[in-house]
Amino acid sequence: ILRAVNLNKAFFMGEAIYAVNNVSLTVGKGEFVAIVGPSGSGKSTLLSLLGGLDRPISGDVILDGQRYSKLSENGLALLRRRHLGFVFQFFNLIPHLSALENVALPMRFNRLARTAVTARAQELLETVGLGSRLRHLPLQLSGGEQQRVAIARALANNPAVVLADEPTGNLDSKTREEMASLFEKLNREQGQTFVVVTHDEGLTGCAHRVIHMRDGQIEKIA
Amino acid sequence: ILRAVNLNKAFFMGEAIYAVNNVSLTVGKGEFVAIVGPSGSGKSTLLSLLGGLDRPISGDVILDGQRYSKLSENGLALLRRRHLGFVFQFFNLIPHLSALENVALPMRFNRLARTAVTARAQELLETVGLGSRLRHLPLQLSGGEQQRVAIARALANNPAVVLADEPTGNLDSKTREEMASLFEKLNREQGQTFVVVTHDEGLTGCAHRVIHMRDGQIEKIA
Ligand SMILES: Nc1ncnc2c1ncn2[C@@H]1O[C@H](COP(=O)(O)OP(=O)(O)OP(=O)(O)O)[C@@H](O)[C@H]1O
Ligand SMILES: Nc1ncnc2c1ncn2[C@@H]1O[C@H](COP(=O)(O)OP(=O)(O)OP(=O)(O)O)[C@@H](O)[C@H]1O
Ligand SMILES: [Mg+2]
Ligand SMILES: [Mg+2]
Repeated sequence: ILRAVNLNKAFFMGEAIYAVNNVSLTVGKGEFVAIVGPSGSGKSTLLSLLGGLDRPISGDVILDGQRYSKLSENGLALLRRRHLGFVFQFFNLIPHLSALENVALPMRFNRLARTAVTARAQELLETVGLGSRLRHLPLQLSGGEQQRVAIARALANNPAVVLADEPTGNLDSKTREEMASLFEKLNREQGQTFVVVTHDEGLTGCAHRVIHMRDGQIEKIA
Repeated sequence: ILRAVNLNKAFFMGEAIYAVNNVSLTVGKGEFVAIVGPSGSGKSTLLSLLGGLDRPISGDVILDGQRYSKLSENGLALLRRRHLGFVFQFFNLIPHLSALENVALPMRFNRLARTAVTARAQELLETVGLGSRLRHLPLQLSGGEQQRVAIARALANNPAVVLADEPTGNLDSKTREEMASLFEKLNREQGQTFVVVTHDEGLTGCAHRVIHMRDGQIEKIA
């Protein structure tokens, strides 16, 4: 469902730093892929290319037959809104919207009735243990609570692929296990496709496949 | 060296949420204390009270004999700058300053020569593995790199106490081990006092004492 072909992304700081260096990979529909690797190895950069949030200097990404290189900025924004769910490394919640409104936001572009949207947003927040924090603004939430709102928001639209960058980095072990079993359950029962950058062995353990990155390249696919 | 006496901090969202509920604790000079607990249990709030970044609704904090309740906002700012080092849960680097300048900043208030400040900042960044990222701005760094700059900055001034909130949440296992042995080494060789909120068992393993929080209270001190 998601394919990367010869992706390259470099930053120029006096010399060229290849954050992503000739990376190709294929993600099947319903697959749970984990990406691991040392700090600075290019995982977040790769994820932003897979999500169309950034343009490679060469190579392409194809989601469900759509080539990113053929899409305008608006076309990419539309594709992301409809087909992708994101958990960013720094969560990126909308600061002036409550937890409930943050989770409801991706669904507002669908044809669902307001009540259905609010009900689903509430249900997702209860699933991640935040039923008592619906009206809180991001700044009124703990680090791990913000991270869980971001997870709920990424799942809201039943996206073709969930791209998650360190979704459990700020959680205690019990909550981490709960999030790992949530992902595993959605993958197994609903066929939700996941691409998860993580250091969490609870998550890599659930994955069908673990991709290792080092210095911008894919080391091995185990 | 650091003492909390009957600290209370509540937020009012329709009903009162006691993020910190009658907490008292004592940290000895040269001690390495870890604070663990579920997401939302009050760890970051407690740390912000210990650091004088927030005022409790009752209770007090005493650092090296100085009572926070007796200090003005300016007095607290001065105390923080001179005697405390912080790693925040979301790093809080200055966005328009390079890694080097971010680490140098706490030292600029001392009487050190510019060259000595820059040399120490560079040395600290090399110690956390970022010798090749000195000129990068925070936005040009990976999540784990930003976190390590924040660690280097917290250590820069040889503060009386380092207060760190999830200092390794965004690091891979190898880098996490390196940070844990760095803290352990500074504690053992230089008597650096640490109060570290963490889920990382590599860090709790180094601690003299592990404090457990739950629902705003200290559960047990093991
Ligand atoms: N400004 C605020 N207004 C209302 N509630 C708040 C505010 N800040 C924190 N809280 C609530 O207080 C509780 C404790 O928050 P805190 O950030 O201290 O938790 P934590 O232990 O650091 O959690 P985590 O491990 O997820 O970072 C949380 O349940 C949070 O929702
Ligand atoms: N805008 C930029 N300008 C210059 N260099 C950058 C920029 N963004 C990232 N880099 C560099 O590219 C490399 C890869 O960054 P990336 O954020 O993808 O790493 P990562 O694997 O996600 O790391 P972490 O596990 O620490 O989050 C890093 O070494 C970083 O310093
Ligand atoms: Mg990253
Ligand atoms: Mg916290």
